[in-house]
Amino acid sequence: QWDEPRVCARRYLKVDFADIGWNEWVISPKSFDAYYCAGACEFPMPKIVRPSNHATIQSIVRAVGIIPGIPEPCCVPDKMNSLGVLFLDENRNVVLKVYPNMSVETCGCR
Amino acid sequence: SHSSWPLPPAAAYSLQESTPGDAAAAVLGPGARDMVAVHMLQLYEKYSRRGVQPGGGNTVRSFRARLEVVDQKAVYLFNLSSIQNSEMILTATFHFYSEPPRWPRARDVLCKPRAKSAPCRLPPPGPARLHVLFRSLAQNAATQGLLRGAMALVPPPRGLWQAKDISAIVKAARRDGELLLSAQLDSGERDPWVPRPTLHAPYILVYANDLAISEPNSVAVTLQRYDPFPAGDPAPRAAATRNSSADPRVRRAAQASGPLQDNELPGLDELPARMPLAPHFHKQELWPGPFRALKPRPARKERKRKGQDSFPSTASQVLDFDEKTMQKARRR
Repeated sequence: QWDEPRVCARRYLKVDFADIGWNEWVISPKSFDAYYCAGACEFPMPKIVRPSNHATIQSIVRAVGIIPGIPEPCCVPDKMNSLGVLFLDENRNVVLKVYPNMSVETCGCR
Repeated sequence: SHSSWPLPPAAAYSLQESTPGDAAAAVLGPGARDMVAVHMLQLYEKYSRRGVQPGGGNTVRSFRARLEVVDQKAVYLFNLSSIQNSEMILTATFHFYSEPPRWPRARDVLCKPRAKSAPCRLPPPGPARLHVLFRSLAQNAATQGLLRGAMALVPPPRGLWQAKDISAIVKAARRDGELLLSAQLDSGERDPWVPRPTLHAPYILVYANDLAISEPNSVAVTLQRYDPFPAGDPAPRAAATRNSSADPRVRRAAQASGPLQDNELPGLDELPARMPLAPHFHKQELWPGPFRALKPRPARKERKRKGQDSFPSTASQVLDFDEKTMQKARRR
């Protein structure tokens, strides 16, 4: 993903439960597309980075420079999706839980 | 609101055991060909495809039965203690396999096939009605348990899995803290009840809405079952302790290696100029305006020497002293 733009955007990340040691009790899925957000939220922020109104104001304040120490807005998940996970509990019973906010759908500067 | 669950609370259904059972075994392992595994896998596939909150809830727990025979009667024990306090029970269903009535079949008729005139004796019919008694008891309790409900099960014409709504029973048992639930099957016959094979063992599904699932870190609370900072790794543990500490100032003071009796803020020497601070730990609160441009504090010996010397304080007193000495020396 080195060729992707530096601006805040969603990047691909596939998480395999075996990689984090949860595969002994997580039955399904074995892996899922989690994605992540990375990139700069530099002034001026284009619409593609979905800046919140607050982020826009913060970016302007930072660009003007009248108040020291104000950072750039952060590139963070905007819309996220839930994920159903089938796993074994401590008593080896099968449990299904739908966890919210498990994968990134869009990113934004916030 | 729970109608979107695949099985209504009281319904008869037939699951083809061959294909889903194989699928369950492939996913859950070779030892998981029972119907509860098949059922849970079907639920998972259904709600993974849709990507919606199932029936207003977000959790389905299954409970396998442990069979015990008491007074020649089968008693299935369900340990519901894994239900979390944050899980609000929406529905609970009891799933069982009904044996078909033993109506005579051609090969069961006890007569000679070719002797048309011979009288045929039919085998005795199966039980017309099966009763299930639900009792609940607390863990480690010696009593038989409190009777929570009873229901009659009518066998369908052919063998089928059925589901009965036991929401009220499970909710009442949980409310009273009695999370061991027993289901006693009673056919009313004198003959001892013959336990079903494992594939046909009853099971319970509890549909719940976990109110804590939207809390931060909820996935780790239920799925992370190891200590990310094991005992032999003190550094990350110390870092985690600092991060979660409610009183970071005390801990920082305890870790400071410098003198603590000199009325100086501990750790001042160690703070880099651009050290990131915790969000709740505002830099302005520690360093008010006049002190923002603090210069590196001289060492303790130098501070003592500073008090003894009469020269104005500058950043490089030793050099000044040497230079003035040299000037005086030149005048001389």
